Amino acid sequence: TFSPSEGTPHLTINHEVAAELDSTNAFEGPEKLLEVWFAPTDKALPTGAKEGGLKAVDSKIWEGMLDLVNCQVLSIVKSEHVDAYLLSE
Amino acid sequence: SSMFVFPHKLILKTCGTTTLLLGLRRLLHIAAVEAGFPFHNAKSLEDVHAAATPYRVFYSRKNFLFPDKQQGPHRSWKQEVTFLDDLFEGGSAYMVGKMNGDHWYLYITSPGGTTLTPPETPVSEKSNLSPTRKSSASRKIPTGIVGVNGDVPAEETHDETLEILMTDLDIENAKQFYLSHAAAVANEKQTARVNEARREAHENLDIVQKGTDDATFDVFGNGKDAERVLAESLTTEGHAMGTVVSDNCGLSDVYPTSIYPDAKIDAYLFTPCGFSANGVIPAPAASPTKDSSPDKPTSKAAHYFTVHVTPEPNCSFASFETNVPGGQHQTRQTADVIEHVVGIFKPGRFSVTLFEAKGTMQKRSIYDKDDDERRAWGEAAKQRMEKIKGYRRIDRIVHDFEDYDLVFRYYERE
Repeated sequence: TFSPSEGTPHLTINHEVAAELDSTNAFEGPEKLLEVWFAPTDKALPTGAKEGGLKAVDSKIWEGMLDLVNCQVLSIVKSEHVDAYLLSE
Repeated sequence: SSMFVFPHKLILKTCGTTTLLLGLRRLLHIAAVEAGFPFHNAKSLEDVHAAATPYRVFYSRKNFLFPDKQQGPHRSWKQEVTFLDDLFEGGSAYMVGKMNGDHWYLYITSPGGTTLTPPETPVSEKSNLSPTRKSSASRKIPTGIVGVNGDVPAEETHDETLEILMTDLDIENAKQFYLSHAAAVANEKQTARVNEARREAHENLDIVQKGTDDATFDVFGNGKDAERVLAESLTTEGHAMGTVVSDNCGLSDVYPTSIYPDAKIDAYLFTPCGFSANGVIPAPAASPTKDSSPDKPTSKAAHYFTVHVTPEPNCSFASFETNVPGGQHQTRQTADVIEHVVGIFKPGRFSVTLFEAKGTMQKRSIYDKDDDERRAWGEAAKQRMEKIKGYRRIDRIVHDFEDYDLVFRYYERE
C-alpha cells in the first residue's frame, strides 16, 4: 500500500465562482488548445526569468487573462512542478 | 476548460464559445512582466505591448460543431491562422485528416526556426527610431529566441502528448455525466465523499445557527458566518459530485493511486450536465536501473491529464489529454490508456493524436534494453495502436516535423 507524501498536490476551490455555474446553454464540446513554451524545459529557463518561471505568477494575475478568454477559475491543484486550474465554461 | 502552468510553459484548453486566442497577448505580456521572460518587441516593460518571446507555440483544435456560433477569431481556421500569423513569425498551419470528416487543425512555430526574420533592433538603437517606423510588423513576436541557462538535461527533454477526441457518445453511457444520474449514484452507493461533505457542512451550519460562535471558530478557525457555511456546502457540490463521477466512470483508474500514490484529481460536475477534470500526476519513484545506485536521486517530474465531457446527444463530445508518457514508470502502453478511456465514453468515432519529441523512444523506461529491443518494443506498441477493441482504425497520418513526430489516427465503431 501507498500513502500520500509531502509531494501530494493541494486543492483549492473557488466557491464564489463554482456556485453560479449553469451549463444549460452549452452546445459546443470541441475545445481549442494552446500551448506556449518559453523554454525547452523547466530546468532551462532563460536568463532573467524569475525563479519558478510562470509558476511564480500569482493566480490573480492569470484571472485577468482568463477574463479575456471568458473563463473563470473553479479550483486549483497546486503541486511542486505544475499548477492545474479547472475553469468554467 | 483547463489551464496548466509549468515554470516554462502554459497550456490552456477551453471549451464552448470561449475566446482563447484573445488572451494570448495578455499571456505573453504577463510572462514578460510577471515572470521575467525576455522580450524583444518593445523598449521596456512599461510598454503595454511588451510580450515575452516564446520558445515555441502550438495551437490545435478539432473542427467545430457550430462554427457560426463561435466568437472572436474562432469562426474559422483561416481567421485563427490570420490572428496567429499577425502575432508570430515563422508559424505553420496544418489540417490533418479527412476534410469531409473529423479533421484536426494545428498551428505550430519552430524553435530556433529557420524562417525567423532578423532579430529585433537593439533597444539602444530603437530609441532613435521615429514613431512611424514602429509599424504593426515590428510588433510581431519572433519565436524560438531563448537564451538558455546551460544545457538541457537529456532526461528532462522527454515530451509526449496524447489527445483523444471522441464524438457521438453512447447515449446511455453519457447519462452518468448528468447531475441527476450522479446524485442517484451517490445516494445508492452512499458515496462517502459527497455525504461527508454535505453532512459536515450542514452540521457546522447547525452549530452556527444556534449561535455558538466559539464553535464556529473551532471548526473553521476564521469565524465564518452562517451564510458562508451554507454557500460552502452548496458550492462544494459540483466538486463532490465530480469526484463521484470520476470514481464511478473509471477515470480515477486511468492512472491509479496504486502506481501514482501522489496523484490528485480535481473534478467538477456541471449543472444540469457536463463534466471537467484535471489530474496532476507526480511521477512515482523511478525504478532502479542496472546502473543506478541506491543513492541516485529519482525523477521528480510531474505530468497531467485533463478530461472534458459534453454529454448532450445533439453535440456529445469528450476529450482526454495527457502528457504522462506511455510505457514509462512501468505503466501501461499508450494503446491500453486509449482503450481504457474509450471504454469510459464509448464514442461512435474518435481521433487520437500523439505528439512525440524526436528521440522520445530512446528515453522511455526501457532504459536497460539495447537498440534492437527498443525498436521491437516500439513496433509492438505501434501495432497495438492499430487494434483498439471494438473499433476499426480508418486513418493513420504521420507528420514528421522538425523536432516532433505527430501521428494522427481516426477510428470508428465496428
